[in-house]
Amino acid sequence: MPVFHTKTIESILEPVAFQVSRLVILHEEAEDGNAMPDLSKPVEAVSWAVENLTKVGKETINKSDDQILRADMPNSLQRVDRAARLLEEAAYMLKSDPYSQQARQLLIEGSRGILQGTSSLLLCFDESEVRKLIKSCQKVLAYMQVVEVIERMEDLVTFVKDLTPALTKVSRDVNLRQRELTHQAHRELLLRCLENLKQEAPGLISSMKTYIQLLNSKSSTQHAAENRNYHTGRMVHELNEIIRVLQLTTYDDDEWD
Amino acid sequence: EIILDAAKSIIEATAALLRAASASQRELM
Repeated sequence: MPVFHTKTIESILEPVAFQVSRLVILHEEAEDGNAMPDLSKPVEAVSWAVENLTKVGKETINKSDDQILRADMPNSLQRVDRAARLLEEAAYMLKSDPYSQQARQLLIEGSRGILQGTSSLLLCFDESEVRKLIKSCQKVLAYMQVVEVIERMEDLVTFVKDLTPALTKVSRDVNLRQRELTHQAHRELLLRCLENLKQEAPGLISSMKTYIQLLNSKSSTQHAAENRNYHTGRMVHELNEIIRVLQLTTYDDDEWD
Repeated sequence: EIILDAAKSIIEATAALLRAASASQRELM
């Protein structure tokens, strides 16, 4: 059974992953099995749902400014659509021959295809959500690049004013993300990074303030600059670590095969 | 969120299909 890396994906896919596995076993162990019932109605329901997903998927693609999503999602939609056609074919064949082995095979292939296509679509969507989080982290990283050039108190005030909402957003969104993850180690890593980030931020501001005060009083700023750079380095490290962990996934599409 | 709901509907419909398909096979087992 594949491992789903978010609770949302898990909750959507797990019920049918179990069903597919069970059907495959039943099919393999009962080669000359009972007659299959008429599956036209349930297949029709799948086709309708696929049609709806295609519509919603296209809307998502058109609205998104994420180029990777725009490039990847159509393939997943096509995959789901092709799988639905296999199911329709299976239902059609079973109508004339309820014992058809080929129809059973198509049923399994189609169901697997639905599962693979939907997994791929959900993963594509999820990766796009992760890229949004990474963008937020990169925004804070960009603020870290200007720390060294801030030499006036009013610039520090502006810096804090800009940094605070960006940092709050990262903290809130990454915290929501960690709750979504099924992988305990990844969750803990993100929580630890967030905690470190929150602890470092006041230290950074305080060290920047000290640096500016010493600069204004014409005193030596070497240690203050080192201290400030240390805090910047820590913040950068934690942000990069968050970006790295956000991209970790235990999901492997091949596992469906 | 809408796309997640749409994906969920497909999976639920497929699960229902498989339940219907496997019911007759289970009788044989």
